[in-house]
Amino acid sequence: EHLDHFREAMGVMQHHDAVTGTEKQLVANDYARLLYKSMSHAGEMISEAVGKWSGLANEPSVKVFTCLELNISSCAFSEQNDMFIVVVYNPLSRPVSTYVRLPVKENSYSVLSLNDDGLFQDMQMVPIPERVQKIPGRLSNAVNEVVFRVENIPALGLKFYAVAKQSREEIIEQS
Amino acid sequence: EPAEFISSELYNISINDDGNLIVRWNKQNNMNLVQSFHFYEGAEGPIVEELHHTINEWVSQVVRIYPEEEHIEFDWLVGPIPAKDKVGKEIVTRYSSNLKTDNVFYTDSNGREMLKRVRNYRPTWDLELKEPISGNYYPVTSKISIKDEEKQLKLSVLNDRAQGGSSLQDGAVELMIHRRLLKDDAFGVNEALNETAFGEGLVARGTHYLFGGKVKNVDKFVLKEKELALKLALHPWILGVSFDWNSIDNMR
Repeated sequence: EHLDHFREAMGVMQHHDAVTGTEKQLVANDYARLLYKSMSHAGEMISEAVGKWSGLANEPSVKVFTCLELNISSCAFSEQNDMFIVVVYNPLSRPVSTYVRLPVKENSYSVLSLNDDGLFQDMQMVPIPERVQKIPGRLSNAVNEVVFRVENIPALGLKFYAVAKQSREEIIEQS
Repeated sequence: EPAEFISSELYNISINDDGNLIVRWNKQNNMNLVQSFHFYEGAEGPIVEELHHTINEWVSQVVRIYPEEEHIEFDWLVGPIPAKDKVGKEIVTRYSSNLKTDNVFYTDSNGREMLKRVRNYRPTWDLELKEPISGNYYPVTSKISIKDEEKQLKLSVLNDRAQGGSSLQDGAVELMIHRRLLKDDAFGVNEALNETAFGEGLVARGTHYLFGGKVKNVDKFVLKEKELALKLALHPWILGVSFDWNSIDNMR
């Protein structure tokens, strides 16, 4: 049922104006609305799929969040949580390596790979340019981005990382 | 009167309170200029090195290189394009190189094969362009390339969204990244391309990958480019998972 929203939106998007972007402004706005709605519905499907793959499907408190504004360095989920898991999904049919950039509010974070032994991942804090922070309508307090490399995500597969608002030393001390 | 100034019959040059140099034309009251120094913020680290490059109040970019990648990433940010001067603007970013390209460049055909484009030329008729810039613009869905056949060098720009692109000078490629036009172009839509949000012109942010070098093995080079283009178009999804955990050990 949730996928039907996407199917219908993709049906509408076959129109030549949608493909080439030659539609009128009001129509463009409507296309954006259709796609946004479809993506919100897809969030529930993704949530179920990630729950199944991670073995946490029966945990009622597991919730998956999509960050649709990462292109403007904004993500309410990574900004508001002090400890969270990041799932990286590869939609391609062969393995890829990529860099993850997560907008955050503070200066000190750690990243652990949950794919093997929970090892600390090399990461870097990078400031978000001031002009990006001032984009009109950007509702975000993030001033930095946590950047790390994700090696060899399997074809159509996932990798899991834990991110905590604690330094590596603090985590080691607690453990 | 500023303490520090020099002047001649033509110019009056002084330094204002902000430390900027002001040049005034004595014979043209309405002409002046400010010369100032700026700096680009840089960030260096083991994962990424980046340069924050501000061009003006509405154009800036972050240029990134990664030790484990062969491309350069240009993360451009354009807007809101000012329109108070009543001039519609189409913003392009141009990559100019020293390659000898003999009027030839290549653009992809909706992400499929690369099509050869020749500046001011159409293969089936004698061309006389009334609009020499737009007449040489082609759709670029994922890649625009130029080649120096003699040196066997190739330069490609991969884009994250469909844009218009061209090579208006030898060795250069350009892509149109944003526009704000105040009049309809009379090609059918019957409205000006003037999107606004929050009472201002739209701000657009996007990415270009610049990839180039010696083409020793064509197959290998093309494969690398294809992989990069796919990675940009179908970027891995980043999802957040929340759960009732209270420590990192629990999370593990």
